[in-house]
Amino acid sequence: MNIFRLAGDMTHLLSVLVLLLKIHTIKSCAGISLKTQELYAVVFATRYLDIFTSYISPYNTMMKLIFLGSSFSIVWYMRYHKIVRRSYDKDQDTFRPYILMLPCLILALLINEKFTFKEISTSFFLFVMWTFSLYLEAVAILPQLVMLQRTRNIDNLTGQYVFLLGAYRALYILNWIYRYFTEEHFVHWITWISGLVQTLLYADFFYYYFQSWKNNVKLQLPA
Amino acid sequence: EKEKDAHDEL
Repeated sequence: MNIFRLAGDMTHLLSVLVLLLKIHTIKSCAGISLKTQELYAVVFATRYLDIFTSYISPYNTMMKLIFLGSSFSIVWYMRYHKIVRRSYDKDQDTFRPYILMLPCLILALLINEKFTFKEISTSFFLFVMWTFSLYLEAVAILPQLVMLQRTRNIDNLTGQYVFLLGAYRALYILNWIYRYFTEEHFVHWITWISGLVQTLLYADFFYYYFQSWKNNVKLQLPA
Repeated sequence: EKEKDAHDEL
């Protein structure tokens, strides 16, 4: 564990808490894309399949449970909570999740660190699911970014949520650089490339977020 | 063992 990775995990945790705070206290999910939240639930479900089989540390297990619990409860709130669901604007949230999930699944079958298609074993299945979750996480924010461009006035909590979500993966990139130089044979191209793509997708959001902070004006993304 | 360290991150 290094400072970049810890900062990344804490930023990720904070982003989830900001979103839960918004939904739980003001009982509103205005401006939040349910599609992105569902994709994130799938990301965590497919990434943490081995939560009970491969134990790393108390911290690792606790964080996995928090991310699984929070992502599924956010989806539950937005779908079934009688007050929250009323503030969900499904006409603005039109991105079709399958056009993201299918290519990621095919890509995970073709490009993963095992490459051996022949041994259809559980470990191969877990590996493909884990790789799928990496690719899916890289693009999971797209429905939310599209929705932000359609929602004229983005409220502060939503802006902070997206900013923290983007910042966490940027910190992970610093973590990978640090681990590359401090641990021998720590090379994971698949993780690095998908993490880089993920962070680059936030580039224009970061730009407008910074501009709105610097000029102290409301955050707005150009349509 | 190498795979392990790939999955030691969240």
